[in-house]
Amino acid sequence: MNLFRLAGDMTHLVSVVVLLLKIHTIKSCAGVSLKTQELYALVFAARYLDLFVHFVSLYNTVMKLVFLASSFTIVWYMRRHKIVRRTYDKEHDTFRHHFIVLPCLVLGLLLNEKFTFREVMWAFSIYLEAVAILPQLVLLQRTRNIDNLTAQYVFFLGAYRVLYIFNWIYRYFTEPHFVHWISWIAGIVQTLLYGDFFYYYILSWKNNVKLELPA
Amino acid sequence: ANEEDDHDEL
Repeated sequence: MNLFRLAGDMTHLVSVVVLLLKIHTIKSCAGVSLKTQELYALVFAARYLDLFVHFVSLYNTVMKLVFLASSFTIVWYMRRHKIVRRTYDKEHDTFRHHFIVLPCLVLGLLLNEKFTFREVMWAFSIYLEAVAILPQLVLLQRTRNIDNLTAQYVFFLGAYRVLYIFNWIYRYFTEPHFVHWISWIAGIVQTLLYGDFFYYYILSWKNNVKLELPA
Repeated sequence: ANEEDDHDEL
């Protein structure tokens, strides 16, 4: 465990906690894409299949449980909670996320580290995570006044992957045979997708103006 | 060793 990876995991944790607190306290999910939340729940479900069969560390197990619980809780809130579900911006959250699940599954079948069920699911989850933010970014472009918590959620979610890239660089130079092309390429694609969001987010933060993403 | 499938990262 290196500092970049720990910082990455903590930033990822902060992003889901920020979102969960927002939804739980103000009972609103305005500006939040249910599709992105569903994709993330799928990412964790596919990636953490080895939760009970492959013990890495207490930290690893606890964090997996936290990510699984939080992502499914958020989906539950947005689908089932009688107050929260009414604040869901259904008509603007129209990204056809089925169109990204299938290609990621096919890619997972074609490009994986080993052709086993768990490895294919792992690769699928890595590809899916790289594009899971797309519905949320599209929704932000359509949302007039983006509330701070949602913007912070997206920012931390992007920041965690940037930190992971530093983690991979560090591990590449410190651990022999540490090569994970799948994570590296998908992680870079994922980070690039946040590119313009980061640009406008930092600009709005610097000029102290409301965040606006050009449509 | 099948080190590739022990994904130790989250």
